[in-house]
Amino acid sequence: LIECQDLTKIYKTGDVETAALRGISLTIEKGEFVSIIGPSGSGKSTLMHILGALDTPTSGQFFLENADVSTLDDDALSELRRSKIGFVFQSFNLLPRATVLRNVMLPLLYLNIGEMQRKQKALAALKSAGLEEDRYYNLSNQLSGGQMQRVSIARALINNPAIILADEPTGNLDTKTSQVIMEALCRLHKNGHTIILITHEAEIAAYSERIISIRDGIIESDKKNAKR
Amino acid sequence: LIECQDLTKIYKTGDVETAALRGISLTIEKGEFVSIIGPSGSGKSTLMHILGALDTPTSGQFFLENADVSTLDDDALSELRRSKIGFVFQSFNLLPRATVLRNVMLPLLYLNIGEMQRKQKALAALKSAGLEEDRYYNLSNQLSGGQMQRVSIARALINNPAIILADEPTGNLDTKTSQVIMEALCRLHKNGHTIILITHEAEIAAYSERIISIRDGIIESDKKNAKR
Ligand SMILES: Nc1ncnc2c1ncn2[C@@H]1O[C@H](COP(=O)(O)OP(=O)(O)OP(=O)(O)O)[C@@H](O)[C@H]1O
Ligand SMILES: Nc1ncnc2c1ncn2[C@@H]1O[C@H](COP(=O)(O)OP(=O)(O)OP(=O)(O)O)[C@@H](O)[C@H]1O
Ligand SMILES: [Mg+2]
Ligand SMILES: [Mg+2]
Repeated sequence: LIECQDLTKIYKTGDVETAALRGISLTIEKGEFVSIIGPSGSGKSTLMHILGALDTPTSGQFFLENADVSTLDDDALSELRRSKIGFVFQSFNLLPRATVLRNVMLPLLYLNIGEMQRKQKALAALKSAGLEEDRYYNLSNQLSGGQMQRVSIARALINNPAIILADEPTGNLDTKTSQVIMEALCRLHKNGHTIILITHEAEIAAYSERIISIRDGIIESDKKNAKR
Repeated sequence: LIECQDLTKIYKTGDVETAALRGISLTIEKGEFVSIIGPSGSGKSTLMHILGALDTPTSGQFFLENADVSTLDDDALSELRRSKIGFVFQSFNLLPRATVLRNVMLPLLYLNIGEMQRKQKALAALKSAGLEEDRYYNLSNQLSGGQMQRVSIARALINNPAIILADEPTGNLDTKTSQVIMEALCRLHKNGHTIILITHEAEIAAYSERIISIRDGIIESDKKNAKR
């Protein structure tokens, strides 16, 4: 499903160059549940953005379902992201002055389905993400940190994407709420979705089948989760 | 040092009222190290904003060093915040297009000290927060999530505030980096600072002397940390 070879990503800030990724090669099959762990600044979010076709590598190759992503034009990339990928961002990226419901319904706008049906799907996604119903008409800048995180998760799930990329989805959540999220991701995994999850919490990585550890822009280890 | 009686906070969204705090009473002595824990949406950040004089309660009383905060005018409140309180926000609140150094030096602008000295203090604060030196000239929107979090922590520490209010300061950090932060907070505590920390991680709350648990806008329990 996903195959990268020797991905590098170099950021230029003035004359300074930062090598965020220094040669990442990995293969993820359809239906896998993978965690990516590693120290702060090691390149996890950078890798995730490339895997989600939101950013391009400086060098190296990236194939998504056998298509070389570097050969796709902007329209093809947008279509790929909208139909196949659900992205939970580390900093949520919600529209602050739109309601929770509107935020979650956003990815469905390009589909030809009516408002009633879009709203039904949003309610189902929010239920999976464990957000209480009395929050649904709040604007997203009227929420607690963990509530925003759950809206961001619901939005990623709404178009039932084949691949879910989640960047620290439980960073602002207490244990009980984290469990609700992880159970939702496990259900999706059972239904055949591919889950790639960045986390710094060992208890969260423990839900996955395979743990890839990144340090300073390279893969340090890539192992099956012994506890599962 | 800090005393609140029956604090309430009610948000109005349209015709809907949300009672974020429903009667909080507590006393925190100078030099204590307190954690506030509780489920997502329980009112922790709301309470923190009131304790940091960034927001006013709907009812109830709040005394800071024996001054009734509701009687202070805007200038007095600004002065209080700048000189006595260091605030680490749950969503960092950095200036995205200013460098790391400029962001950290910001709270010192009102003091009559030269740029050289402000820069020295910023370097010391960043060292405590464990941010690598090669990040110091990045703009804050060119950082990883955990790096932004550390800049936000350094900025809170730079004017050596008597009271440090930290809202989920380790939410985006791996274990090792979290330890660096907690050691810095413990050093400050040893030097007489008052630390009030919101966290959803038990290992982080374990560093404190007292743990206050909040649920649905009220205090559920308030106990000494048995492990310390
Ligand atoms: N501006 C606002 N308008 C309406 N409701 C609000 C507003 N800000 C916060 N709330 C609500 O107040 C309640 C408490 O929010 P608060 O941010 O204090 O929670 P929290 O304990 O910090 O949660 P988390 O652990 O998720 O950060 C939440 O239910 C939230 O939706
Ligand atoms: N736009 C940018 N310009 C320059 N450097 C950048 C930029 N974005 C990220 N970086 C750097 O690239 C490195 C990797 O960043 P990345 O966000 O991938 O880390 P991460 O593993 O997700 O960290 P965290 O766990 O803190 O979220 C970091 O050192 C960061 O400072
Ligand atoms: Mg990251
Ligand atoms: Mg909060």
